[in-house]
Amino acid sequence: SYELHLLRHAVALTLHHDAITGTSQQHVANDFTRLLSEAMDTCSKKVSNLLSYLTPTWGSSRRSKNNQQFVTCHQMNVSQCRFLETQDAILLLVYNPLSVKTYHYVRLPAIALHYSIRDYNDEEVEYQLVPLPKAVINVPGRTSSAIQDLVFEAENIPPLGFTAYYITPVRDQLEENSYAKKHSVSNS
Amino acid sequence: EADMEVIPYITNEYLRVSVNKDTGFLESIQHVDGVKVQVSQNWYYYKQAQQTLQSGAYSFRPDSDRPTPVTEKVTYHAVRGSLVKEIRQRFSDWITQVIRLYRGEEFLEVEWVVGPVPLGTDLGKEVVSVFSTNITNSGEFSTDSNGRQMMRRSCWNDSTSHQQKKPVASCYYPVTSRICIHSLNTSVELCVLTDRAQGGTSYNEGEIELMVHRRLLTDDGFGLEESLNEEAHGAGLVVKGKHRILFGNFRQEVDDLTFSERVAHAARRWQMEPWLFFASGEKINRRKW
Repeated sequence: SYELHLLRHAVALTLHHDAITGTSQQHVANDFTRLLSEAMDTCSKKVSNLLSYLTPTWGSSRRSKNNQQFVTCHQMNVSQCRFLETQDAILLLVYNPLSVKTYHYVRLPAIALHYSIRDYNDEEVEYQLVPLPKAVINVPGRTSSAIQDLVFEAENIPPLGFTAYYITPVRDQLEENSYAKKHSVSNS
Repeated sequence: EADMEVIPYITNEYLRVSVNKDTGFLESIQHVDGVKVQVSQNWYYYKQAQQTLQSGAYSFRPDSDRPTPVTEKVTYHAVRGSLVKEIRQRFSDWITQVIRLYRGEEFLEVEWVVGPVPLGTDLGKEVVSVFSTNITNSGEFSTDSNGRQMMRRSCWNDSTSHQQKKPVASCYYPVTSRICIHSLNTSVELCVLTDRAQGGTSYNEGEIELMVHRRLLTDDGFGLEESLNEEAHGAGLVVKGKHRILFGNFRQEVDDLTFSERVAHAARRWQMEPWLFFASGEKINRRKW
């Protein structure tokens, strides 16, 4: 498909030795980044389309293509994901590209102090909320209001397959306000 | 509610990680099967001075063979929970780090945030993380330059008749996924896995060094005519990344796997870690789920 061709072209271009080693002027390095980002963005729509064939239709009873839109967050390394922070309930797919079964600790920016996480067997999953280090909260350019990470273990992810979780934050505005106030005091 | 205590160690089913109570530096890692390694870790930087040949995009030319430590002690506190335990260290205004153990994982994860690198009187800094251990590796270490095959490396010129040590810049090798040292007499091997390609060496006995950030005002004269001084949001670039430490007895097999096979699996599992895709859950009714 055209989208995949764009991504192949961008990846092939960044296999040039100047891209790999950074021996290029800043504007050239920025252009490599731009090419890759645009191609990945174009491809994510394609990936979402393919994932909707893989996932059953959750809302309607008809056996048809599920028209769920799947998104990827590229700033999880600084605990930032606008989509996650604006949803009341999240469907999370954890896709395993390895040819062997694996398990993986998922870390998501948390907006609430309590969560319900259900796996594909509809069983509650144990989680832990971990306060973010100040250095992460203060990373230049970070705009997220999350001050904790939601951590849980995705187990038994099949090879070249995925497992799914249904995540709903349990909101308690009073408790959250007092936590945020206490945390900002300790921050200062 | 995470409890912020100052007990200087964290443990999981496999490892017990201790920090020095006074300096706050990493001090030792003990494996449940008995293998224990003394390992200290600190952050250093190579200064860039006015000299004929200088560091730049193509080359690494520090003004001395050994870097300057960022600090002699760190402030730290612990955060503990059922799934993940952390010791958080603050080295300076521009370097902080989290030492982390996950339940059920046999590696120690070190997550660092470095930058903006301050430009003082020098012409730039090249920042390295140095792990100092009690492993007598006789100057030998190995790195993978392609994510698959481990190559033996050494900072000693084995071509000359007498043992001559190379300058550090000649002893920096590509580390695509991991760098390892091992001791023939104690059979202990320690590997540091990287989350991206870095330059690395083992310049002193028992040491592993990885370069994670460079901020330079100099140009190396190879034609780029631009120094490595990337900025973002009006300040010097801030980099964030992880190292993972695995160690063990390299002569012992576990589940029919040698230590180096287990390290290779861990590196591949990290490099090809799962991808997360999100969709709105509001249209999914509970019964259907």
